[in-house]
Amino acid sequence: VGILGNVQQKTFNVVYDVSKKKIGFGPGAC
Amino acid sequence: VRGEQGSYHKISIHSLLPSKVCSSFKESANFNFTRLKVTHRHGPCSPLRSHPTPLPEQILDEDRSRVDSLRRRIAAAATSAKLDRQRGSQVGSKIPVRPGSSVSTGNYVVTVGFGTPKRDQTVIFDTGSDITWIQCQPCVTYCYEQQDPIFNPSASSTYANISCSSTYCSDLDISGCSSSACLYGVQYGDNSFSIGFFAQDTLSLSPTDVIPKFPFGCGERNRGLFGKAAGLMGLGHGKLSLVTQTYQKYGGVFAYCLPPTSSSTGYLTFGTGYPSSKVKFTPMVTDASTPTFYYLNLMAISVAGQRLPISAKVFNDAGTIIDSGTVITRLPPTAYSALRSAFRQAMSSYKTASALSILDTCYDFTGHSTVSIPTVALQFGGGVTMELDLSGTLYVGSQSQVCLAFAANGDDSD
Repeated sequence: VGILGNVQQKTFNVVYDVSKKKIGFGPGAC
Repeated sequence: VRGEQGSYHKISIHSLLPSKVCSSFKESANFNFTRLKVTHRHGPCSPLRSHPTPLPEQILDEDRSRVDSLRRRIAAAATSAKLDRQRGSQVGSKIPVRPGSSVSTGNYVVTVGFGTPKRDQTVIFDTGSDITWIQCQPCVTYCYEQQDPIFNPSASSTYANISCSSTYCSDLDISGCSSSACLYGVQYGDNSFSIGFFAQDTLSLSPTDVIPKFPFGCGERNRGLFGKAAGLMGLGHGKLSLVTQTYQKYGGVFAYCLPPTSSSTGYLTFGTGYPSSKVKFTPMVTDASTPTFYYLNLMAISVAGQRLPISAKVFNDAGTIIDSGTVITRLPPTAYSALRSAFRQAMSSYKTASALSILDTCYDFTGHSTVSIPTVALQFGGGVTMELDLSGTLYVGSQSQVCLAFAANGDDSD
């Protein structure tokens, strides 16, 4: 399996929405 | 600076190097949702900062153990829908611990309160596992050293052990029973583990956001690479995770931002009040045989604005999970090879350096004040493109050893 690790997630607003079954990425969040 | 020769980051070398001083994220005075501060557990902002700080290669070696554990778990699930449940009768002696039955480490921590009155505990947060646990007195067998005082359940007026007959107990992957009290066990890929009573108590995410009767592990036998963290917050997709257990309150929604350096801070939020500007969504995929994990569809990779010639089948065959506890992104070898080749070509004017643990594409920036780094973008299902921040492209060992922060799996079917 491929894995998206935490280094690559840095500075993104990573949103998990289980009810709507979607994952979001927003750049430059912190 | 973007737009040079396609799409490049042009940055000062000093911005790549870790600072010894915390530069905290500016918080607005009020939020109408739960927001916790996220720090790197080894950085100067962390309440757990340890001395000496682990070397970059030590963190990568631990990461290799975690990824091996993830692979074993997913592979095992493919042939066996569920692990056998075992029953024991004593804390710490009869619960079988199984390599790869869960996954841990991870580098980001938050502080939350347990019990009544609440006691702050700084825990690792992990989207790749489900069970939340903390070390508990009297540490019947043993506890490791932690920064916060070890939680004393007898001092909490709202603490209660969970019964062996409870569905919570039967939902555990590894469980036992002692005088009708449910026992839990978690073991991680690096042989770290926690064993103890499965219990309920009040969890305070903020002074105003309190979760009564939250199920968690009260660890009486704990050992491993947890640094000085009090335990772990499981944010996976499984039944016993914080996300599932608070579904009625937060709707299964949480968000985080991991800071660009270990000397800055990010956030973790619960509920729909997360910062929503510029967020683009890709479908979340789940797998019944590995319910803990959040899968998504990685479709393509670009370097310096050029899409790499990788068949979508390469990504589809493997599948991709997103994990806050794994450090370095792992790609199918065919995809990694194409990424490495394009990156090396774009970086051909820089002096190469020796490999750093699992990272084989490294550069010596000694003597440079600024460098130009090609942008790397990941494209997901639904047309979502994630153009990585520079901090998400490089892993810095030192100025003379700065590496492309990707690695390959063993083979394309892994």
